[in-house]
Amino acid sequence: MNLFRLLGDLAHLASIFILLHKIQTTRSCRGISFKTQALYVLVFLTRYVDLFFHWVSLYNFVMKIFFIASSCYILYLMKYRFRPTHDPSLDTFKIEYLLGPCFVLALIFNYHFELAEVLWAFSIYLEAVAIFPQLFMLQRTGEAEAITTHYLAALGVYRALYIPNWIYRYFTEGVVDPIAVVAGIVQTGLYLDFFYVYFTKVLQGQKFELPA
Amino acid sequence: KDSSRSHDEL
Repeated sequence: MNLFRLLGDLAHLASIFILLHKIQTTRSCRGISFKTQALYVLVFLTRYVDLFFHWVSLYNFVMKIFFIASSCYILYLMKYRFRPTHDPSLDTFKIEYLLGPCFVLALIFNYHFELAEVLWAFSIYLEAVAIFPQLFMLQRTGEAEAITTHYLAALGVYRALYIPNWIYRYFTEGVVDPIAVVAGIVQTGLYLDFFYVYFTKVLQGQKFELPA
Repeated sequence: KDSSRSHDEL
């Protein structure tokens, strides 16, 4: 564990709490992509199958359980509790275009051709692109509530902090995880446009609005 | 197994 990874994980936790706070206080999941949230459930379920056979640490165990549980809970809130506040006509990204290629990539690029490893690789590739339906939705509506942008910013910070973590690990432990690194860099890159608007508008007290 | 050793990140 190093500071970058710890702060990254904390940013990830923060993003989930921000999202829960947004849904509970506005009693609405307006502006949140159900598809992206569903993809995160799939990401956690496929990545953490090692819960059953690979012990890392108590920290790792508790976080995994939390990510699985909280993502399922968010899905429940969106699907049942606040269902009428979700507008499927805005959430139109075709996730088949993400699932198919990620699965094929996982079959080709994995560390071992066995079920748990292919699922792990699949989850890494899928996480990298799972934000697409959310960003697509943002693009369609052209604006977002401030709290939704804070959620996305925390998610982006989490991904960004994993990059110095890998650099640090390379120099201190000599380990490189090429699958995680390449997918992680792609994933972080997807937030660049968003970050630009977030820093130049939302953090200056303006509304999050995309240029027409 | 070596590869699972590296899966210590979340």
